Amino acid sequence: MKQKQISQFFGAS
Amino acid sequence: MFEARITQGSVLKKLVEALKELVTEGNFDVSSTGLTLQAMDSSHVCLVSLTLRDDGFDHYRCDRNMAMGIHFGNLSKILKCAGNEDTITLKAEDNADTLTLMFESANQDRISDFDLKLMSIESEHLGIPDQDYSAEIKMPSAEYQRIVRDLTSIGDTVLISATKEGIKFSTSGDVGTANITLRHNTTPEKPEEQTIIDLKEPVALTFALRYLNNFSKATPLAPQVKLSLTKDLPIFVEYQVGDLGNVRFFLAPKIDD
Repeated sequence: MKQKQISQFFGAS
Repeated sequence: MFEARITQGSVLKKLVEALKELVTEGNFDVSSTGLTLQAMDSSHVCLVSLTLRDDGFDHYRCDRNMAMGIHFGNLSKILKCAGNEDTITLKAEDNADTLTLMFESANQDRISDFDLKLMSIESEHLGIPDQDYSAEIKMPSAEYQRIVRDLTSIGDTVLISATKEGIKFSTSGDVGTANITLRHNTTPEKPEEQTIIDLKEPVALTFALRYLNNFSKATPLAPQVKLSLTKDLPIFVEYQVGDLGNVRFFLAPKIDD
């Protein structure tokens, strides 16, 4: 299984 | 000038103990409304967001917004020198390169101060969307801690499934498999002992147990924890820290290759 980085869910604010 | 005083200094000690293994360093962003921190773990799969409101402190003053770069291992070393009953005051001049921590014993017969060297940390700030989740589960924080600790001894990942039957935590590993199901339970008289499942639609997601276990280091901060789940999105694990604020953890799900 793989895991994306959290920044791929939450964009820069 | 920044100054924040908290009579219940043990809360700060517990907060730093909860975070220091997950994030080695981060910026304390201080403003007139309080102190916040956003930081990622070294592999950038989880995000910690800490909010301490100005009115949660016994005294709070911040004349100018500042980002204070903190090494949490070093802050932990200093906070270990504070007594559990001590009042703690954080102080920094504008553009200072140190943060002063002052500890006062309950009867004011011992006063100590420590200066923590600040770091310059480049950090990207992520926008956490305010959204509705498919399932929200409030449960005793000690129960969450026990589940993730027990499952960590069996497997590396956990499948969390929320259905109308309840919330099921499943794992498997070399020794075998494990399933723990919690049901909605509002019968305990104390609200903090209740388990409340708010399900909009069934959802099932897989996560690395190592991180969920790490989040449970925040257990001493709050009697309850809230887990929020939506398909294909990070799990949101939240501890309310009394009237002071909250600590929130987000962890990206494991997905099939």
